[in-house]
Amino acid sequence: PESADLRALAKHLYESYLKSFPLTKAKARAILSGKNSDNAPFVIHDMRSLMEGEQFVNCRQIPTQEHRPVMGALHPPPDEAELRFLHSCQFRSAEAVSEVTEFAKSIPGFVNLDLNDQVTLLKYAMIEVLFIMMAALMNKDGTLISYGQIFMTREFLKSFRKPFGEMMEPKFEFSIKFNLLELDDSDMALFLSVIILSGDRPGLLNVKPVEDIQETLLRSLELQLKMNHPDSPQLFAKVLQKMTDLRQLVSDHVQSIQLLKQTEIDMCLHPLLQEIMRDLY
Amino acid sequence: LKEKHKILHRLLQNSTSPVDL
Repeated sequence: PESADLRALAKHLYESYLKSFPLTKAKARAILSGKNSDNAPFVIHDMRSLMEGEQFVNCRQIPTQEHRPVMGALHPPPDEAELRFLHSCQFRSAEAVSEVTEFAKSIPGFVNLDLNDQVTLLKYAMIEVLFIMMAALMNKDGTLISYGQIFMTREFLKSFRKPFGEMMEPKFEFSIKFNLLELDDSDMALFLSVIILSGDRPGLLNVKPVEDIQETLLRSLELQLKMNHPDSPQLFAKVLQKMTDLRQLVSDHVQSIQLLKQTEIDMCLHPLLQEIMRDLY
Repeated sequence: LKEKHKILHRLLQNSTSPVDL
């Protein structure tokens, strides 16, 4: 009977994951592997293609080739295009924060926790969750953005002026290793829940109920991985190990953002992202 | 903590209506 409950929990979380997130890993992998040939992404690989594609960044539906406005002499200078792109990334991230929040609320027991603790759990888990989800959109050559409608190459991201050019490389390195575990969306739904319900986040008022929920989620994840990946008996341990790497990745990222604030006076962080990053590590 | 995280707090309290980001 207990395993039936754990399976029901996995099913529930998978369903709310599908409701909360517009681009699943399954869809992203289909696009990246070229299986969606009638829906190939627009590729941004240099400044010219960035300027051509930037108005579609964060569009849910890119106009077809013949309906795209012709690029004329009114192009912004490349530097501005780069900055505007970084701003739209922030807006997409803020939107993703609200998607993750909706997902968190669907985890049984989460909304019954003290409201302060809900804030703490989300604050500390948010960037970890976003990086895990970003891995689904990446391969060694680049990443999907704009709901899978644009593919931006890793080389182009690397060419961004300092320090932006260096910021994505560690995420690619993490993603390539993480993707080797071959988790699917139903595994991810549970893994993200486990990350969110971490009882060791600083400042939690009531640790016990958080740990109790996470314990159930962990048992559900263990069973899920056993059933979904019978040929990888060590997968559960490997997945948990990634949580340590993830914390390091996030703490390095937050440090880079803090450095940015000192060097890039024009760079203003989205207020929601500011809330999350303030006093994080 | 809620005071320092007003938008996050609002997202948590709002059930389905889209929040102005």
